[in-house]
Amino acid sequence: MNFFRLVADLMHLASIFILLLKIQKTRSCAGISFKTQLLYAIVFVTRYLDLFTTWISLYNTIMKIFFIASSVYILYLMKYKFRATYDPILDTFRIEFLLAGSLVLALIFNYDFVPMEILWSFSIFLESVAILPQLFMLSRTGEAETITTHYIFALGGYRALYLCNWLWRYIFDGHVDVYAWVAGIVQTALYSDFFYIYYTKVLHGKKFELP
Amino acid sequence: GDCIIIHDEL
Repeated sequence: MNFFRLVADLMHLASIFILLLKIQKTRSCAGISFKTQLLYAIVFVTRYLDLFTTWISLYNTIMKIFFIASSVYILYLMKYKFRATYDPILDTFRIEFLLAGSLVLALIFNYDFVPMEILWSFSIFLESVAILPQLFMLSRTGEAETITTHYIFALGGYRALYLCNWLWRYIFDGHVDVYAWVAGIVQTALYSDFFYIYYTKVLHGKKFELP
Repeated sequence: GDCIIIHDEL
């Protein structure tokens, strides 16, 4: 564990609490893409299957259980409790392509051709593009609630810090994980426009609006 | 294979 990874994980954790706060405070999931949330639930379930096979640490186990449980809980909130506030008309990104593309990539690029490893690769590739429906929704509405932008920022920042973590681990431990690196770079790059607007608008006290 | 990585990250 190094500084970057710890802060990244805490940021990831924070993003989920911010999302829960947004939904509970405004009693609405308006502006949140159900499809992105669904993809994250799939990402966590397929990646953390090793909960049953490999013990890493108590920290690791608790975080994994939290990520799976919270993602399923958010799906429940969006699908049932606050269903009336969700606007499917704005959430029209075709996730079939993301799922199929990630699966194909996982079948080609994996550390071992066994179901667990293929699903791990699948989750890494799917995570890298899982934010697309959310960003697409944002581009359609052209604006967002400030708390929603904090959520997206924390979610994007977490993987950006993982890039620092991977550089750190490579330098000091010789740790190499090419698939996670490439996916992490793609994931962070997808946020670049968002980061720019977040920095120039939200952090200067203005509303998040697309130019 | 011997290129298996232990996935110790989240």
